[in-house]
Amino acid sequence: GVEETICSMRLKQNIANPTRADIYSEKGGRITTLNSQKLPILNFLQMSAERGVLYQNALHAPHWHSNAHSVIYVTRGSCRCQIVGNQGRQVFDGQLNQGQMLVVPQNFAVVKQAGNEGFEWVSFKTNDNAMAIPLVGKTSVLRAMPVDVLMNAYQISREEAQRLKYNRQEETMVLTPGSRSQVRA
Amino acid sequence: QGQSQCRIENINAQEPNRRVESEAGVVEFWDQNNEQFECAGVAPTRYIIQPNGLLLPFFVNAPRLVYIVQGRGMSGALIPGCPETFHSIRQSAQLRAGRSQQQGARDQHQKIRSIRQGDILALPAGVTHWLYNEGETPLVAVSLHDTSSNANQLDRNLRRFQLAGSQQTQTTSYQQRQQQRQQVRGQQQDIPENNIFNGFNVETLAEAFGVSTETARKLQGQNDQRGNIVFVEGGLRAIRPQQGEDEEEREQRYRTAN
Repeated sequence: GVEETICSMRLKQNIANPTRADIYSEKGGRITTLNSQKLPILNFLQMSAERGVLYQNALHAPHWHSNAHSVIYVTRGSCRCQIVGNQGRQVFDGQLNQGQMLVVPQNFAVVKQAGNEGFEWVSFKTNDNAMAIPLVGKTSVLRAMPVDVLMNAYQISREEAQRLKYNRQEETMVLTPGSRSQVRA
Repeated sequence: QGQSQCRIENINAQEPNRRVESEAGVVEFWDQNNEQFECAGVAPTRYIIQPNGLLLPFFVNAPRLVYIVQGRGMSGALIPGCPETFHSIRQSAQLRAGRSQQQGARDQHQKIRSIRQGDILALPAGVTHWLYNEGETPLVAVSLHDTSSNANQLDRNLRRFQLAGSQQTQTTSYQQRQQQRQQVRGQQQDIPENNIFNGFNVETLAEAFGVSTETARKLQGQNDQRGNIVFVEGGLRAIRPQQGEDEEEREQRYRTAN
């Protein structure tokens, strides 16, 4: 009976269409994910994909994937990319240009900042429901922690801890540039 | 991942062979390269957290079960996608009253669980976790990591990813032979353990969080000598149900009475 399911399964979906974006920021860019919930065939493949567009100098928030490796292919523009592994070791700090590919291992934290012409990429994940865990923004792990934990962990004041948790307000994953100008040091 | 090779002639009881001391506690590691642990595809660790000690948030590349051997405290597991369901009631009252100048006291976060001797904590791979000892005796927790789990797509080495703190000096108690063996195997056990923010550029961090570079440096914890278990002066305060009134406790009481 396998052919009865596989043969009729949907095998393609466009992820470049901006109207299909899962995360959208007017000034930052957009990210569209394609996982097995949207395209069930991916369950067989145990893989998923993500298409991202960052506008000039926008940031793809620091994050890691808890259940997948990620392979990034640059489709347009460039970015500065940093990857950090266990023990806080920086394993990559450099520019990614169009046509290049980069492997981000599972659990390794990555941040990207678009260059002056913006940055577009597609990334392939080795899990059909790859889970991205951001360090910054509305859905971040820091926001999920009590303020007292942050204060004691980083030896900072209550106000600094509040800023760490809430400065990015409703933003998630795609961060607009220039937020530091609003910082009350 | 290939199945592990189990060429075991003898089985021996194992003690931790590495000890890392912090300001408010100790983390002890068993040798994960030991053939018995390698065969089982697991890596054990023991945490001894002094009263008012906070085990700083971290995650690992494998699922784990944690058993609370002794003591009591609170535990936070930061599960991606879950809402911050613990809110300050005072905050809501203040907001309703329009007292926005007192917003400094507001907080909301994910669920906190009370833990005590005999409890098992089940933590999926990649879930960030912190632990706080609010008892009068040391909190002892033994953690077993299933590094051979399908959830781990890296190699079988247990890898810790700290979100805070740094371990600049490590007190190790290797036996000479074990040390040599680990060096041969290319292990880098004596490398200082920094948190993941330390690997990012300060400017990038400041930009990402929208904070000053000074705060970003504190995130990196470069001059932090306290280690991964820190002392919380005056005790940790966090919004949560009253002791003994949380869901699990109520359920347990009901079962006893029925």
